[in-house]
Amino acid sequence: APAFGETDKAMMYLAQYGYLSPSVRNPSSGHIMDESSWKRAIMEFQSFAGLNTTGELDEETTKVMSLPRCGVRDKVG
Amino acid sequence: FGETRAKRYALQGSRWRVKNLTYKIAKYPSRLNRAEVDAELAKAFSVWSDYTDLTFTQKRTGQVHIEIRFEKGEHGDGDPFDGPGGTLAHAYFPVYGGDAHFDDAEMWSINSRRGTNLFQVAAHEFGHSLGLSHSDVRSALMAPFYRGYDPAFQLDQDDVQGIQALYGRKTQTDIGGGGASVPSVPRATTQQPSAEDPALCADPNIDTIFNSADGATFIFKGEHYWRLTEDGVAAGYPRLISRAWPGLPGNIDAAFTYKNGKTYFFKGSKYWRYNGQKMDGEYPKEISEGFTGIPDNLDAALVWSGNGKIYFYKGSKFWRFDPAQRPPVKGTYPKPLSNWEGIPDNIDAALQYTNGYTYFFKGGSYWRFNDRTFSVDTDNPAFPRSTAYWWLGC
Repeated sequence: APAFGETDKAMMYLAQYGYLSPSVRNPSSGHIMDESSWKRAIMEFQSFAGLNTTGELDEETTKVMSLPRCGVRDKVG
Repeated sequence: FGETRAKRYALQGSRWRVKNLTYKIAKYPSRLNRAEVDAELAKAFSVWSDYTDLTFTQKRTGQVHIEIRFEKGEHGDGDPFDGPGGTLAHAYFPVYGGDAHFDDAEMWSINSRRGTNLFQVAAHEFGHSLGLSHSDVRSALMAPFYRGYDPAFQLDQDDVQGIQALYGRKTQTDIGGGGASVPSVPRATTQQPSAEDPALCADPNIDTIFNSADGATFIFKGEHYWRLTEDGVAAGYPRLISRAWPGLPGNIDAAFTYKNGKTYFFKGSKYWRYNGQKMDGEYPKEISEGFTGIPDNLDAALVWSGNGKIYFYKGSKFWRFDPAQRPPVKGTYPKPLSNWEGIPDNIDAALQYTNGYTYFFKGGSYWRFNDRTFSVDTDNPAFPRSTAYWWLGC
């Protein structure tokens, strides 16, 4: 499993770009999330980015998350 | 229903009500020459004005539609930048003001592989300022990820469809010309004067409706055809089908133009293929020969905006034809037309219009289809609407 920091960063990334609730962006919020929401958020990002939708925070996914990009959310309510 | 939506552009939901927009560079990047930044941002705006009637005018002072700033870290909008890499810039949709902010901690560059290419990021952000959300088409400018300097930049077809869904196609020929991208989509000819056709208004039942490869929209009825303009039928119509498409009979059942630029016409058990208005080989041929699995005596056909596949409609059923797969029509078809929620059986015609939406016609009415919900769109006034009023300018 990725280092604790990786999961945290991924959680904030997914929240910043609209895949998770914005409240997750505040790490001190101690946000509790069920596994299926987490998995679904990762799969939605993987689908949007054209990756295999594994639902896992695999190497390919964390690599794409580190690419320079636009700051506007991918999912606009 | 298994008709999965292909990847494509996304509209945020707001757009400018005016087409002549102004912008101001309120805060320049700290490491570039101001005159060069002016030129690069003007080029970035021209990416969008090349395909629409939008115009962008730079102002030095006063109120503008789009304000541009190069900032570092927290810059007053609650969305702080993060230093080199990561987030490069962000912009606000029209309903939120349309402004664009760029991270001044980036090494912005012009016409260079080094650093972060200002033109490409700016053109993307201005897409947001105009109402485009991120596209999941990797090759689209509106995809969220930075793709590096591209000296031969061209707007992707997906971006063109997105911006034209918001602001329509370009109708005025450019006076100044220029602009970073050479349109790969043929420019629309100057706007045709519109006229009302009393016979068509009195009886707006049509045989078929389709777009030609150069983006014009035609209606067929009996031996005649009409060319549509933005708000009605073009003056000087109807004209004889056989005159414009030599060798093609009247009373056509269905027609569509595929992404190979060829237009296919269907009548009874036969079909014809045209390249523009010139027959493209020995036709007619049997539908069973060229479109195996598709029945004769069709009601309508279209290339669906949701996935680019060809759909045929007849009675209460529809077929999906994918030339790229073998067989082109899989065993699970025909399927009930009721899968296209809200669309009636026995339709007369169907069309993917140049605004990217799919429309169905029956009798004197039409329906607009929502690809995301896979059902008839909800709008005010509701569908079905009057074809005569909304399409024929009656």
